[in-house]
Amino acid sequence: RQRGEPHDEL
Amino acid sequence: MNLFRLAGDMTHLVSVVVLLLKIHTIKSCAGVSLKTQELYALVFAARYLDLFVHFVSLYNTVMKLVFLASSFTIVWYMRRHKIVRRTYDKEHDTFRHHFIVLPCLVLGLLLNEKFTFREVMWAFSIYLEAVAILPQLVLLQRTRNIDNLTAQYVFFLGAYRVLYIFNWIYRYFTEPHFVHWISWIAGIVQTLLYGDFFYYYILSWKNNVKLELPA
Repeated sequence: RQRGEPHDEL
Repeated sequence: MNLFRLAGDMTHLVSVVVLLLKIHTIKSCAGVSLKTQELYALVFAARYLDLFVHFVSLYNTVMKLVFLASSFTIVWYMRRHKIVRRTYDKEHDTFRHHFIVLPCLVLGLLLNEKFTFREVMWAFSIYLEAVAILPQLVLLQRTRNIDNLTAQYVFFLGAYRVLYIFNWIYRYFTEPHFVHWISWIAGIVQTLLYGDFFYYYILSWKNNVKLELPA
């Protein structure tokens, strides 16, 4: 995940 | 999505369902720390700010809604429900959780992936989740007869964190440049906090005796 992408983990 | 993360999310879901069922069916929150539940509601509120901004997946959105709804419902039950609130162990649930919110907020301001409101809130929620269980563990030490459902709730919460560590190990080896120091360090600290609970929980289960946490 690049910076600024949404966090994909809960 | 890997098996460890799915199992972790499901275990986390089971923990909140166990707690909700306990409170809803027997109308009692004896042994449950309201402070920990409030901290969890805050964790989800601060972490899921991007709920309507970033669509990651249907699963992600649904689970966020479930965790938000369940955590706030539990707090509502313990604060407002006329029967449940009377079973709240107010005089023993005395951990000053305000003292952990502020340091986590400061840490979120200092250590984050990007100095934006949402990223600071996200980091704050990661640090806060790491210590949110403390009031509950303190309450368990003061509760004489810990009921099974409360112990299972804490056990599943700890299990979900252990599974997340396996998830990070798996992702580290399968995804290039998958590095998240903030989640990893906070997650390891959080899991370690369950250490001695796990020890006494498994011991009580093996010897088939009531769970007792030494004060």
